[in-house]
Amino acid sequence: MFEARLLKSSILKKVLEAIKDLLTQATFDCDDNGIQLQAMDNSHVALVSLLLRADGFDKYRCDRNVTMGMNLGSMTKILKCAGDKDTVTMKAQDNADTVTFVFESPNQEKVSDYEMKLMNLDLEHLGIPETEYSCTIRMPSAEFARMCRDLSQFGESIVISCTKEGVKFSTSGDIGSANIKLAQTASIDKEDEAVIIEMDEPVTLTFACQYLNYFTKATSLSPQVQLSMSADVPLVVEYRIPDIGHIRYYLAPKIEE
Amino acid sequence: VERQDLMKEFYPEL
Repeated sequence: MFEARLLKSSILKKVLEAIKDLLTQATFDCDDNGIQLQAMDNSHVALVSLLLRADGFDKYRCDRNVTMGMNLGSMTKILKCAGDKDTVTMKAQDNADTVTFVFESPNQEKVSDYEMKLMNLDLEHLGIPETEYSCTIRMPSAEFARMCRDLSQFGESIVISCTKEGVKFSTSGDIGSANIKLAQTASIDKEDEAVIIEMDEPVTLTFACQYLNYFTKATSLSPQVQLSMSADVPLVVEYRIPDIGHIRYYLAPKIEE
Repeated sequence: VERQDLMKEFYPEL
């Protein structure tokens, strides 16, 4: 038996919003520790890794490991049926071929359940080693979203260059070029609004704008985003979801040939 | 010409 209850369905709605442009289907792996999802996008240049810890749920029970292959389009349709203040419970029997979503309004006057067929997905899982990155940049997630949106008007790629002076985001295209420089926040009063740069070695890497824009669909999950970079390895864009877990996006850098 | 590597070129398949 698997049962996971969240007081706010909005978290699950936002998680789905954050992955549905990249993935059409995904496997939710549930065990004692919580719910995990790892999947590559169709073109296999980006990877999404989601963790929702068991202790972040209002109620969590998982007697046996459960693997639920879900069509994210169908899941989106179902979650649209939940009010933002509704609680949501996901339930599945052991070895079941369906999952049930139960939505309850705050006053318990409306209870709805939606059963969805599960899919047998044969998806590749990649082993991502614990990595020490040369640069990590923390910044307000809304600022990162704004920059990606602004720069993607000019070019298809964004060059991210991190040095001890700060971090520079650049692009160029038919109409011209654009550069945005961010310096580390001088005095941190509000952590959510700070830009914090940790750099062991300077790094410059190029990434596809389109994917960075997909990642920023997670903005509403967290006030801050963390970018981790090392030479010649994928960028990690991490949104920490308060009290429950994180969503991480990995993106392979572009390479000049 | 820019090329984009695949995830699998960086991380091993489990």
